[in-house]
Amino acid sequence: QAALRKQRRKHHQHKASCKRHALYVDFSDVGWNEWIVAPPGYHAFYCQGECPFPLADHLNSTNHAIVQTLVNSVNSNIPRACCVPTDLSPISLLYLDEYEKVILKNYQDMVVEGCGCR
Amino acid sequence: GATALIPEVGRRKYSESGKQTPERSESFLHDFELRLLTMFGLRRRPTPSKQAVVPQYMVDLYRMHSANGDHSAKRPKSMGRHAERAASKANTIRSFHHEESMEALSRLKGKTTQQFFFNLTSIPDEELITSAELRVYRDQVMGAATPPPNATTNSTNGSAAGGVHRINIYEIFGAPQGREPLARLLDTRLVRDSLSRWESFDVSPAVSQWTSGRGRNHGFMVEVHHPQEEGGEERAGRSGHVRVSRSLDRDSWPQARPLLVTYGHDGRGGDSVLHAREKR
Repeated sequence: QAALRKQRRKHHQHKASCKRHALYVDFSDVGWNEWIVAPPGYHAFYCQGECPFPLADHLNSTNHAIVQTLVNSVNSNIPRACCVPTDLSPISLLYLDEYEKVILKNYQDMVVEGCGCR
Repeated sequence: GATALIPEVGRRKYSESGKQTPERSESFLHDFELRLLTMFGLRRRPTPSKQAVVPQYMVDLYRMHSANGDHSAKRPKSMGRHAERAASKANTIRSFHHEESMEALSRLKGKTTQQFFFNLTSIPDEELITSAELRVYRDQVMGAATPPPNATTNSTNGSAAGGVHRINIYEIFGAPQGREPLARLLDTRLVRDSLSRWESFDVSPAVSQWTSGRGRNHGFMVEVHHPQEEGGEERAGRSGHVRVSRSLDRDSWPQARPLLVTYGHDGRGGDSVLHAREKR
């Protein structure tokens, strides 16, 4: 029964609805910590999950995504809508350029605030 | 030893994945590398040396404005009001130290004059500079008494609570051979030498002209008038109050040398460095 519950949980997670998931980007992992002074990393998040028929309201879909999902329900050759970021926010980075000049800059669309089916 | 922004591990994984021919893989990776460099306004991956200096003021600005940093960070005390207004509209803030090889110091009785040239060629053409401040540090003069709480900086009675200096900031707009540079006054301030602090001067008119191509960058001239004793003699030890020269204290020079800070916007996106924080 425990194995069955585990299998059902895994299946459920695989079929989980489109939502935001945690992702911390550590700049040392990509070797950027040498020239990015601050921050050492940031919470970027990512989107993953199913966009099932019928699309729920909270999945933040466009009209096109709704129509596409409807068509998918009768013709599986047409893919379902994709779970993607729908709202993003900026972060500030303090870094050294190639001339060792210090720059504080605001970068758009770096953090996922919300996900939806598009 | 990395030479690109794309990590070597990622590059190798993609190349070895077999999804593309080696030539196409290299082409796609090259385009992606260019994309990353463009995103940061870089021409190549930065490889800062151990001597690279990050001014504390820039770190303070980051903490104050960062959408992802310490939101309780307060405005730096030495930040000029004009700078604070400029920062609210800017999405890019840059700092520059002057070219030491081009500085020219002269010290006459009662006055120290120092010319500074800041190389601003790293500012991209598409970045509009809306404001700039020149920050100069002044060290408390040893033996100067701390002024009472209600003392004003423009008091001329310096004998009881430290001397009063006048700092003038000029834009050099002409440099005729063998003659004094042609200069116009940008900002001026009376300061008391019993305090250690940064002074911020608004040099926006000059820097905006230089970066927009409407004027040639000949640099700034900082002129410090020192307090005089009766009889015209300069007070001992007062001339070192304003830090315009490395020779005064080499150890603290990297963090105490004059700093030019520019505030601008590159036209990408609407959020300023400050407004990004408010949105979150």
